[in-house]
Amino acid sequence: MNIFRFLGDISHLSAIIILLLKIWKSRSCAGISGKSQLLFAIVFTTRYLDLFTNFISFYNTSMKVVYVASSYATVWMIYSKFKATYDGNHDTFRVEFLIVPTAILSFLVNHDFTPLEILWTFSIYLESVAILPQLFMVSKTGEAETITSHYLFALGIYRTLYLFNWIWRYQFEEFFDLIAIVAGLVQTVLYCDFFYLYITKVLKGKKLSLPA
Amino acid sequence: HAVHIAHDEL
Repeated sequence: MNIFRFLGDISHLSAIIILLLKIWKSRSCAGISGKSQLLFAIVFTTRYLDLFTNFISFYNTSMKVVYVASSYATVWMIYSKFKATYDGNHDTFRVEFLIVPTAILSFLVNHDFTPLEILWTFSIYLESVAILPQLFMVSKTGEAETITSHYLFALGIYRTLYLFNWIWRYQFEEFFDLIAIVAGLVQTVLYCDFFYLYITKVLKGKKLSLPA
Repeated sequence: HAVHIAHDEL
C-alpha cells in the first residue's frame, strides 16, 4: 500500500467519524442530507459483498466492516434517533436520477457480467455522485456548519488521494482499473467548487456561506 | 495492461 492510498483511507475514515460524532454530540442532524447518507449505505453494501467471498487482509476486512456499520448507524440516526432534527424540506434531490442511470450504466460498462461484479461496478458509479444531494442541500440553504464543511472536505479529498494512488500503481505495479479511475475523476470534479470555498473561507475561519 | 481489480481497495 502506498502513502496516497493509506492517507485516502484515513481521510475517508475521518470523514465518517466526524459526521457520526457531529450528529451524536449535537444530538442533531441539521444540515445533513439523509439522502446522501442513504446512498453511501447502498454504496458500501453493494461494494463489500466480497466480505463473504474472499479475504484480502485484516486491514481490508476491518475497514470494510467499519464503513458499512457506520453508514448504517448514520442513516439510523438521521431517519430514526434524531429524526425530529432532520431537515427534510431542504433535502429534495431526486435520488432516482442518480440510482437509475448508475444502475443501467453498471449493466452496460463493467469488467465481468456477474452479479457481484455488476454490484461492485454499480457501487463505484453511485459513489461518484452520491454526494450530490448533500451539495444540493448546502447550495439550497446557502450555508454549511463548519464541522459539516470539514466532513465534506475529508470525504472529497479521499477520492482525490486515490487518484494519486492509481497513478502510483500504474507507474510501479502496472495496475489500473479504468472504471474506478473515471468514476474517481468524476467524483473529484464534483467537489472542486466546494474545495475552493473550503480553502478560501473555512480555512480562514469563516463559515461556509454562499452568496444569495 | 489493464488488470481486473482484485478489490483490494476500499
